[in-house]
Amino acid sequence: QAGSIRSEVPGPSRERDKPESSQCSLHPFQVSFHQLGWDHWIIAPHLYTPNYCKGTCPRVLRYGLNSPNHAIIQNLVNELVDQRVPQPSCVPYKYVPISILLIEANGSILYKEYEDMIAQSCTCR
Amino acid sequence: KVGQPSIALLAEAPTLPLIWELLEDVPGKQQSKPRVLGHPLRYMLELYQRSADMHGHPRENRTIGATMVRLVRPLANVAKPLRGPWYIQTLDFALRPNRALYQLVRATVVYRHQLHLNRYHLSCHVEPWVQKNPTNHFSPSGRASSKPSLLSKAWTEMDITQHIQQRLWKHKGRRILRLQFMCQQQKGTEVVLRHWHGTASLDIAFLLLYFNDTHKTVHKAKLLPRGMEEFTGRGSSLLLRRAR
Repeated sequence: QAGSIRSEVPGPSRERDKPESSQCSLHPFQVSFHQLGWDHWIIAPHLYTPNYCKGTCPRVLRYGLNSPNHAIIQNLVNELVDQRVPQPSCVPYKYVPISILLIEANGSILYKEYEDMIAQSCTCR
Repeated sequence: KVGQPSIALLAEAPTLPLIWELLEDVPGKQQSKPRVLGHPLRYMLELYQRSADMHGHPRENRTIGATMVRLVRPLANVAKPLRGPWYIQTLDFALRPNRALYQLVRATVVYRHQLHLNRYHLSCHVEPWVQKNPTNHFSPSGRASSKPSLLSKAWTEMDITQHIQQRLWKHKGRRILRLQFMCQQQKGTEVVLRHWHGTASLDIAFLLLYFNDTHKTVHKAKLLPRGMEEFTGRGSSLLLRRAR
């Protein structure tokens, strides 16, 4: 019953004021291992694309955002009960791993797949 | 701290497993970069290119069979005096202490089975060194096999998983895998000993250890006690409908 909730909540709609681009979404971002100060031991890859999530979470959390039940409740509490309880935050939802080739301190060479290194999608929670 | 992009700063977050791992594995910035050249580096670069794309995304069809591969080079090569027709070197490999989160799935030794010293040719093989004991036998898990895609013609790969798991892996403390690199001169040639001793500085063999990361399964088990998955699986959709 999202529509009826919206009509009952007093005050201007935060969603309506925000342009589409400021809503919670994935932003591509690339950094080099040189910038992170790790290029003295990482052989490959040279560039890393961690990406990031940024934007406002909508008042009504739609299915596509994959928000958990708790986020839905917290949003309702923020809107209807107590505004000191913050709205859910825009954070990564799915990650993918990255494979890294590096030189260890003793001269061994290591190939390793590190989990959860690249944000692939975002959620409000 | 701005302008000091270093993992040392991240040490303040010691609960992060990745950070601990990086601090443990990574050479310090002040330390000079370990020099790794030649065949070991080429081998690992090729393994990397086959397993991940240029952005570092693991390939869907990768055949590596592990989430971590460590190439270990010998600590030192000691060329022994000639024993009959055999030229022998002892190779010691230091194995790091076991970590519960990584399971050894495979171990192989990659070595040159052909050596060319000036105009002399040697045929070589590798044997794990075992103490003189009548009950000791070495039985490699598989026959030596060359893999043309990753290895050039002069190199061969031999599976020694069983040997490492049975004899070394469960030991605590410092563990050394000792191998003997044995070469035989080809008919009609006689290698000058000084050439043989010169091979001590060459890359003639390296060890490959394949591991699987068990962290994910451990983590999941900790997060979801028995029976919880079922609860969350069925319950969450119900709760979602009620909340909406």
